[in-house]
Amino acid sequence: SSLFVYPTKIIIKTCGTTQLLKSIRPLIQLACTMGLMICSCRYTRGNFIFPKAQPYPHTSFKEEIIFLENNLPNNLYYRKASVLPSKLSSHSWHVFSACDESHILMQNMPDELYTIEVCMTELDRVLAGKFFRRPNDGKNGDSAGMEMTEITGIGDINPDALICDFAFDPCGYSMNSILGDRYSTIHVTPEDGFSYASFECVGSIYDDPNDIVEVLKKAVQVFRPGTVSVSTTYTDHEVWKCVAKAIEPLGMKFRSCTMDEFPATGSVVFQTFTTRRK
Amino acid sequence: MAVSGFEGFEKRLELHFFGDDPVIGNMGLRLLDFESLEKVLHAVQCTVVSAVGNHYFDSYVLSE
Repeated sequence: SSLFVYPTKIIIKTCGTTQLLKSIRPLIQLACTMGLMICSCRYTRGNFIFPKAQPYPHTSFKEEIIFLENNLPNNLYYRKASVLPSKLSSHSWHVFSACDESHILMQNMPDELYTIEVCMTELDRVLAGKFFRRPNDGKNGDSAGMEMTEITGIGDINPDALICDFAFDPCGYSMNSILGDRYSTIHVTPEDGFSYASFECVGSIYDDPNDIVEVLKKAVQVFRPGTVSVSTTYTDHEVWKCVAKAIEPLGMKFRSCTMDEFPATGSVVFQTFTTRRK
Repeated sequence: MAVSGFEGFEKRLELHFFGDDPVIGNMGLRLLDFESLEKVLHAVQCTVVSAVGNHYFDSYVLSE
C-alpha cells in the first residue's frame, strides 16, 4: 500500500481488507487545520478477488458510494459513480468522482498529467516466486525489498527514479518510486491461486508517447501476467492509445475497451488484455 | 480460485484541496505532523513501513 502527500493533494492506495474510505473524514479535518478545503475526490478500484472478505464500507460498490456521499462535504456538489465493464466478468473498473464548482469551470483548462493504473492477475509462477522471502535470509523488510527490486528488473523500469521498497514476510512486495513531481508504485501479492500485481504511474501529455509505452512494457514484463487491465485517467489526451502498443507486443490480446467521463477527473478508459493462449 | 487468501486488488483514493494562505501554499499538507498521518492510517488499518520524499512531495510505503 502507498500514501503520497503533495502540498494540496493526497493519494492513498491500499489492498487487503483495509477500510480506506474511513480516511476521508479525518483527512478533510486535518487539511482544514492547515486552512485547506477539499475541492475534488476520486475513488477507484477493480473487482475484488474475495469480495465477501471486505469489511464495511467496502462490502459493495453501492455501500461505498453511500459512504462517500455521506462523508464528503456539500461543496463537492458534482458527483458521479460508474462501473466500467469488460468482456471478462471478473474485471470491471469502479469509479466515483466528486468536485466543487471551481473544478467544473476548470474542465476547460485540461490538466497536463494523466494517471495509468495497471492491474495484473495470474502472474507467471517463476517470476512471482521472486517475491517470496528466503527463510532465514538475515534481511529486514528494507534490505529484502531492495534485493527484490534488483533481481526482478523493477529497478530498471525508471532507472533515474528514487525507489523506496519493502519486502513483506513471508512474501509480498511494495515500492514507491519518485522522480521530480511524479510517482510510480508497484504492489505484489505473489501467492499462486490469487497472485496479483499492480503498477501505477503518472505521465504528462508533453512526454514522448514512446516513454510511457516502454515503461508499461517493462512493468508488465516483470510479471508476465495472464490478464492485464489498464485504466487511464486524463482530461485532454489520447494517451490510452499507447496502452495497446505496449501490451500487445508482449503476446497479449486486446479484449475490451470501455470509456466514461467524470466531473473533475475527466475521461477514464478501461482496457483489458489476456494472453493469447486463453 | 482459492477459497480465501490475501486481497491484492487495491482501493485508491485521491483528494485535492485548495487554500488562500500563500505560506501554507508552498508546503500545505506536507506540514502535517507524522503522528497525525499515523492516526489516519490507523483508521484505515495501515502503518508506515518505509518513507522517502523530495522537493515536491512525500511518499510512504504502507503495511498491507
